[in-house]
Amino acid sequence: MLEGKFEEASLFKRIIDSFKDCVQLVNFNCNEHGIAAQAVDDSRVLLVSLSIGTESFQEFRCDRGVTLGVDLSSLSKILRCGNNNDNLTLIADDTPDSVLLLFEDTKKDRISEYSLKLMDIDADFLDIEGMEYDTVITMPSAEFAKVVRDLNQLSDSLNILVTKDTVKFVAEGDIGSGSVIVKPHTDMDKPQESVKVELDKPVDLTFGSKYLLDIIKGAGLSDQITIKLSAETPALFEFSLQSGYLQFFLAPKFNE
Amino acid sequence: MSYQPAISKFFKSN
Repeated sequence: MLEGKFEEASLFKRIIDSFKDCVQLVNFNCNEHGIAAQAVDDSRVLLVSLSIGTESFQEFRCDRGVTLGVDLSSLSKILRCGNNNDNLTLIADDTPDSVLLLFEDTKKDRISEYSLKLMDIDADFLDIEGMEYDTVITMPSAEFAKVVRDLNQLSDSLNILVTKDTVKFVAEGDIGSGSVIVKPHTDMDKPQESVKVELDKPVDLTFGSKYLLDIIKGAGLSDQITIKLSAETPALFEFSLQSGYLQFFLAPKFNE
Repeated sequence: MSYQPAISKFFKSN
């Protein structure tokens, strides 16, 4: 049986909102370590990997592994019915055909209960562990989101070039071109504003802007984003949770 | 011209 209680429904809402626009059907695998999910977008280019550790819950128990096959658009409809600061408890039995969502307003003693029908979702599970990367960038997620939104106006591709001293984002399109250079720095007063670059090898990769626009929807989850890059391999974009993460793996563009 | 391969090409299926 699964019983996971979020202190505030807003956390689960924000997690789901961060990837519901790029994938629709997701298996949530629940066990004693928390809830994990993996899904690939319709174009098969972007992979989402979610881990919500038990520390992200106020209370959590799951004695046996349970898989919840969920249509995220249906889940979102139900999540909109709860208030952000309600307690939210997810409840499912060991072989569930539905999951119960319980919203409790701690001040007014209002309890709302919704049942979401589950689905059998046939999806491959890919082994995404153990990748090695040539460079790791950590920067404010809001700043990365702005760069992606700004340069998306110029081109449907975004080039990321990383050297020891700079991260350069470049877009070249029909109306012109643009670039943004971000340099590593440490902000002692606001560490979340810092930019850090670890570099084994310089990297020059190009990504589809439309996928990056999906990825930056995770910026509401974390002040910082970690970007891991290697030549000719999928990039990893990661937003940390208090316990767990939301990761996006995006294949780069290759020249024909 | 450029192309974007499927993500599954880079990872093993479990």
